[in-house]
Amino acid sequence: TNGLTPHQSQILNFIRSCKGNEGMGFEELKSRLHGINVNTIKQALEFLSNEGHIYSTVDDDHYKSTDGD
Amino acid sequence: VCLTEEQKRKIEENRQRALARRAERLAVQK
Repeated sequence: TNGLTPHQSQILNFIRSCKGNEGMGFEELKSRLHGINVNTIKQALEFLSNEGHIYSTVDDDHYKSTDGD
Repeated sequence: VCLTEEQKRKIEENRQRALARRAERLAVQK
């Protein structure tokens, strides 16, 4: 495994699958992850960002993955 | 979506910083 929790892994995969210039927005991510607590999503995003898996784009609510492009 | 040159530059900076963090973490794990 890659050392990520299932939620972190799932979120990273969603962000990775998004090919747009500005990446994936938080609202879109939230709507795809129905049933997952908003705080859990925010914590996962923070972790993924700290680990360098993702980065913010046009604002702090949009993300792209470092290995997606 | 069309991005301005300024937005493109900022995004690229964020990407480079993230890649540096990723490399740092991987080095620590080894």
